[in-house]
Amino acid sequence: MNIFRLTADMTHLMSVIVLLLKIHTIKSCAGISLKTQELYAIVFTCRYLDIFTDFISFYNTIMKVIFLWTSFSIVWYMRYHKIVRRSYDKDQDTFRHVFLMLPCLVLALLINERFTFKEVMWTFSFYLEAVAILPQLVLLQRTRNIDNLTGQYIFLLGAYRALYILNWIYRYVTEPNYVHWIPWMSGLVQTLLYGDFFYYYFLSWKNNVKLQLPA
Amino acid sequence: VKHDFVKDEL
Repeated sequence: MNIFRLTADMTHLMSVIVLLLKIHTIKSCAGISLKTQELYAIVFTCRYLDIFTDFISFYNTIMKVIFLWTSFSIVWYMRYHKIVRRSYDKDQDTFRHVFLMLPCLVLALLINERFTFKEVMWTFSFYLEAVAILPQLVLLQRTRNIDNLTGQYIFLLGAYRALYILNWIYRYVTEPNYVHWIPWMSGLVQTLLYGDFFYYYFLSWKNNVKLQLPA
Repeated sequence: VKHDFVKDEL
């Protein structure tokens, strides 16, 4: 475990905490895409199929449990919590899951490291994670008022993947035989998708004004 | 080269 990887995981954890904070304290999920949250729940389910079969470390297992548990709770809150669900912008959040999931599944069936169920699901999870933010970014562009917690949530989520890239570079340099194209390429695509958002986030931070994306 | 990679990342 290197510092980039640890910081990345902690940033990911913080993004989830920020979102849960918004849901728990403000009882609001305004500006948050349920589609993206559902895709994340699918991503972690498909990726962590090895949770009961391969023990890596206590840290690894605990983090997997946390990401699975929190992703499903967020979906539950947004769908079923009697107060939280009222703030969900259903009419604005119109992205269809199938348009993202189907191409990712086809790609995972075609390009994978081994053609087994677990391996294809693991690969699928990376392809899907790369694009899972798209419904959220579309919603963000449609929502004129982006509150601070939503902005911070998306910033932390983007930062988490950017830090993973530094981790991969570090591991490639320091560990022999560390080559892993599928997470690398999908991680790179994912980080690039945040590029535009990062630009406006830093602009609003620098000028100390409220974050707004151009229409 | 095929690596039997330990999936230790999240």
